[in-house]
Amino acid sequence: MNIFRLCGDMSHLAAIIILLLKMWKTRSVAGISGKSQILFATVFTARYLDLFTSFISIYNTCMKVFFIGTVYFTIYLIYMKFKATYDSNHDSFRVEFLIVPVGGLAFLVNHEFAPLEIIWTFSIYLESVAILPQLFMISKTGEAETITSHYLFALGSYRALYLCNWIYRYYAEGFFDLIAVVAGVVQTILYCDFFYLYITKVMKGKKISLPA
Amino acid sequence: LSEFLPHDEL
Repeated sequence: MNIFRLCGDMSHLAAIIILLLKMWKTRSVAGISGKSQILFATVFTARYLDLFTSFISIYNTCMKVFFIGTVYFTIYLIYMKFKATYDSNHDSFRVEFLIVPVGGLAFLVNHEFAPLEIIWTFSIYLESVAILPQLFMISKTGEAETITSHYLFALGSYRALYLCNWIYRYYAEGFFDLIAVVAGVVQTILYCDFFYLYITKVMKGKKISLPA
Repeated sequence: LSEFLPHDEL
């Protein structure tokens, strides 16, 4: 554990809590992509199958259980409890265009051709693009509530901080996971446009609204 | 279940 990794995890945790608070306080899931949340649920479920096979630390186990639990609760809020506020018309990204290539890639490019390892690789690749339905939804509606922007900023920062963690671990421990690093770079790049809008608008007290 | 490489990150 190093400071970048810890800050990354805390940023990830903050993102999830911000999203839950937004939904709970406003009693609404408007502007939130249910498809992205389903992809994140797939990511966590696939990646944390190792809860059953290897124990790393109490911290590690608690975080995994929290991530899995909250993402399914988020899906419950979107598709059941606050279904009336869910904007399905604008959540029209075709997720099969992500799942199929990512699944194929996980089969072809992995550390070891073993079932759990392929599933882990699939989760890493899928996570890198799982935010696309959410970003697509914002580009379609042309706006994002400020609280949704905070959520996305925290979620994007998490992987960017992991990149710092991997640079640190490479020099400090000789640790290098090419699959995680490449996927992490892709994931962070996808947020760059959003980061720019966040810094130039949200931080100055304005809401994100794109020209029609 | 096959041998699983340790992935210590989240």
